[in-house]
Amino acid sequence: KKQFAVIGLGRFGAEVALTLAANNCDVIAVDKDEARVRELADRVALSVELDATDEKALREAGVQNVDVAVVSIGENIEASILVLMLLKDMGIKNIIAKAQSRMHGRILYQLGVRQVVYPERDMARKVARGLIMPEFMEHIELSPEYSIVELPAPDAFAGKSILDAKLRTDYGVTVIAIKKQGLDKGGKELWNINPLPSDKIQSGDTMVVLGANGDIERLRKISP
Amino acid sequence: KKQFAVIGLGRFGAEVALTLAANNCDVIAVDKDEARVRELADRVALSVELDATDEKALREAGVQNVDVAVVSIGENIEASILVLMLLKDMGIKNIIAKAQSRMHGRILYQLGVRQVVYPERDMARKVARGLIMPEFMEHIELSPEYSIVELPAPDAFAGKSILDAKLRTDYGVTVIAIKKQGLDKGGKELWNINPLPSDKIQSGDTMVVLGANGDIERLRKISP
Ligand SMILES: Nc1ncnc2c1ncn2[C@@H]1O[C@H](COP(=O)(O)OP(=O)(O)OP(=O)(O)O)[C@@H](O)[C@H]1O
Ligand SMILES: Nc1ncnc2c1ncn2[C@@H]1O[C@H](COP(=O)(O)OP(=O)(O)OP(=O)(O)O)[C@@H](O)[C@H]1O
Repeated sequence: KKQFAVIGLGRFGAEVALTLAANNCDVIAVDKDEARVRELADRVALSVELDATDEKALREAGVQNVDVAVVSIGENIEASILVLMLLKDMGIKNIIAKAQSRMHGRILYQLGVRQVVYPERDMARKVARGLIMPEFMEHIELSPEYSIVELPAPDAFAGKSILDAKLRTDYGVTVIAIKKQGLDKGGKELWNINPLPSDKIQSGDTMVVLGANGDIERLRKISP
Repeated sequence: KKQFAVIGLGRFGAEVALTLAANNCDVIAVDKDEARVRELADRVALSVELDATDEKALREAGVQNVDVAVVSIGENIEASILVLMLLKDMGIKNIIAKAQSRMHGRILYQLGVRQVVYPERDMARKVARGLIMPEFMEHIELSPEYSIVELPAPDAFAGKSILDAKLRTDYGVTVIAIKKQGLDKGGKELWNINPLPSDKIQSGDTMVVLGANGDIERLRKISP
């Protein structure tokens, strides 16, 4: 069973620790702030107040035995680098760290962090994209060239089959799913996954479409 | 042409402002910190140093004319609430705000914020999910019941057609795309979007699969 250490219990670290613990993972959560440590006390395997730049304290908490370490100790770039070096010296190979800035992230990568995360930057881009392309309810970049978007079925397609709406022929996109308005008797969403070309699109449906970015862009113009 | 105001230029706000501006949007960026304001000065339409709780200052900067306001002013919950009320009084309907905590988010929603974002919390869940389900390179929750996952083609399927691999019959999942290893002559990725059942899966391929969560879960067990 894998063991995890989460170092730094800010908004990011605390949520990582809690999500892992909620999925039955073995988590050692550490922070120098006593209140944050206490907040997690009965929700993770072990929650310890310590300064993560103190190697002895880390070892006493058992951090050297973990398989994965997630480091998110905020403003102090110097401290995060020190902690990273201590973890590497302990032989922990899989280290994930939250970066404060691009420069911080570059340093972390060069020092061997396997995954650097930029939560604020990534969400900011997602939010901005939603403002620039409000026709789409969701926009997932599958690759630099292909995206999956969710959009309300345009009026022009209401009552037509997917084939008659000519989504593949005119727009070059594939409808991978249709979500019907409303819920079924059990309160669950009504999804038509991998719909047939003969399936009809109805007003109120949400369409989930996969296509090349240029084609997706053209789809925006027919909304709503 | 839509006008945007971004209030608070921390990691989130600054990136929202820059992404909007890079897409030709008209952005008024404000912050009380002169260094952060200067950082954006030649990259957005207007970058102003001001205290966003000062209505007169907001009006002088032209904020009352924007269509959308993004508020991300950090630690000070009281200040963010004051700013929100000022923006509402100015008649700005589309307000997006970054929340510091769940409680902060609830207050913002009740006060009429259209979209509350939790960048650290959402990214933390994504990172944790990647650690819990390392078999998947990417995991997108399409809905509470359906997900799209990206995974390396399991050895068991190498050389088989999608039909022979029985992904639909045995696992109940749909292969919506296959990414081949390597790049084409132009340096672009090699994608087979909406592959045919007769298309072959090869070792080194990345499969993009859509299915119900329970079926996706079973797919984890055959990796790699
Ligand atoms: N040397 C250290 N040892 C242990 N914990 C530390 C150390 N330095 C900072 N921390 C803790 O790291 C946590 C995260 O720091 P901070 O809140 O400044 O970062 P942040 O990146 O803004 O966090 P988030 O965005 O995830 O809320 C804090 O709880 C802080 O107490
Ligand atoms: N009253 C105010 N008027 C204008 N700007 C403000 C005000 N209060 C705070 N700010 C600015 O808001 C910005 C974001 O604040 P802070 O960095 O504390 O939040 P944060 O949520 O940790 O940010 P992020 O996670 O996006 O980096 C700061 O640049 C700060 O100067």
